[in-house]
Amino acid sequence: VSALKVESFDEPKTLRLAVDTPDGLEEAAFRVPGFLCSKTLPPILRSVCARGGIDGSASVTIDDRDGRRNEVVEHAKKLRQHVKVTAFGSTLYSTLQEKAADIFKVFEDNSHHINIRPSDRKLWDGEICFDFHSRYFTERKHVPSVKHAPFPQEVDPLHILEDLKGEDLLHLEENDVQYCEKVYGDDGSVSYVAMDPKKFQVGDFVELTVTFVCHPVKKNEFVVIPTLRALALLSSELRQQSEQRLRESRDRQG
Amino acid sequence: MNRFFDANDARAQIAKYIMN
Repeated sequence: VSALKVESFDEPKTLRLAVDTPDGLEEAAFRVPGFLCSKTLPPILRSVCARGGIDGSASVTIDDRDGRRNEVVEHAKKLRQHVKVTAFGSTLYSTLQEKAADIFKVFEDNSHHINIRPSDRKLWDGEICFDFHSRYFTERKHVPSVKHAPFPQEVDPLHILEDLKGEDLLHLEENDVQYCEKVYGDDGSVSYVAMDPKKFQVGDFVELTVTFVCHPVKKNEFVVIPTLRALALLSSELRQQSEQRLRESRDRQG
Repeated sequence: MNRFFDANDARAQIAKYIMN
């Protein structure tokens, strides 16, 4: 935490944490291990009514007739990829909560205008959990000179998001979440291999990479939002074991 | 997660991750 600096960015106007590296100043990212207990992930495969809200499939519809475009934009800009992880009561998560408070304090100490969003202590099955998300879109008014980046094929194979963005929304690289598998080599090396997001299942052991980004909410007021940058599969072994035991149990019961 | 998911094994896996 002592190495963190608060840097101001334009387009979108944000405050971000940075660290000095041999390659220069880079945005600070944090890794959180845990077991997936809830997820709303791509691909986007079907459409639902904008007024109907976001269900588990995170799908949307395009309907700009009868002046409904504003409503669609308001709905679309909140669409997000989301994960929730648990450590089943491991003391690690209590420690991480304290670390997160330290990180928030770095923002507070470096600005007079930081409005810290109350971090509710969230529980899943009675134990501390964390959830992180990343929106698919950024509003063009916040990034007027930045070029739109097409959605990856594995995220938007039917071009539903692409057709939805219209003139008001953009997809930036920073709206992307990197989906991958963490692979350990025999020589102790570590690499991350791209993985289709549809392969992630509840019960998988994963590593999240998150950043803390301060977004403006009012004039000279910001709010800190933990943002999901990457989701890496560490192991699906325990999930598969539990599924196997469930199958065997059902077989025994006929 | 189904009823056969072993939380003890899960906590052990997290501990192993931290050690590495």
